[in-house]
Amino acid sequence: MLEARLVQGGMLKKVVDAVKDLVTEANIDVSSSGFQLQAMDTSHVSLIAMHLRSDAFEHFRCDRAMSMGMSLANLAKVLKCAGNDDIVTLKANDDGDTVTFMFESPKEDRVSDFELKLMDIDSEHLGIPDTDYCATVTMPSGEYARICKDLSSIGDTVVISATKDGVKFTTSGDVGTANVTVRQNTTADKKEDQTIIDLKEPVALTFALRYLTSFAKATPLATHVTLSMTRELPVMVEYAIQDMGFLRFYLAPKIED
Amino acid sequence: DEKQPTLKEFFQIR
Repeated sequence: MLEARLVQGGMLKKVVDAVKDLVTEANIDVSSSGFQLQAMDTSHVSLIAMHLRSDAFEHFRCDRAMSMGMSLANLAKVLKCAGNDDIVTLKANDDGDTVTFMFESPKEDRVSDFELKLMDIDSEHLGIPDTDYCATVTMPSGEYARICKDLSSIGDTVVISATKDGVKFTTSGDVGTANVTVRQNTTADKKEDQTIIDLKEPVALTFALRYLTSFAKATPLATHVTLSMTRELPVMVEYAIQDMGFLRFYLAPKIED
Repeated sequence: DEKQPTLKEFFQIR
């Protein structure tokens, strides 16, 4: 039996909206540690890893670990019916083939419930090793989204290079070339405007812009995004889900043929 | 020329 009551139900909508275009269906694994999701896009170039910890929930009961396979488009349809401030409660039986979502308005004057059909999904789980990253950049999520959008209008791939001077995003295409450099800024008046660069050694990697742009759909989740890079390894793009968990995206770099 | 490897080429299948 699963029962999970999330006061900030709007958070769930933001998570699903952030990933539904990248991954069409996924298993949501539920255990005593909370909700976890790991899924790759159809081309197996990028991966989503999400964890919503059980202590994020006002009430959390999970008698037996279970895997709930869902169409994320259908899940998004259901969650669209929830108000942004609604309290969301998920309920499922151990051997059931449905999950029920209950939405309560903050004033408790409206209650609705939706039953979503579950499906069997074969998914491959990747073991992601703990990595000591050469460069970790924490920047405003809106700035990251803007850079991805601006550079996408010029080119298809971006070189992200982190040096002691800052982090440079470079692209080129038929129009010409574009460079955006983000420098460390820890003295901004507002904390949400700060950029922190932790550099152990310089690193430069090339990525397909369309995936990085897709990750920016998570912008409403957090004021900041963290890019973690190491030579010849996938970049990790992380959005914190407040103090309740995280949404991470991994993207394989392009390499010289 | 650049090629786009999959994630499996970096991470192992668990």
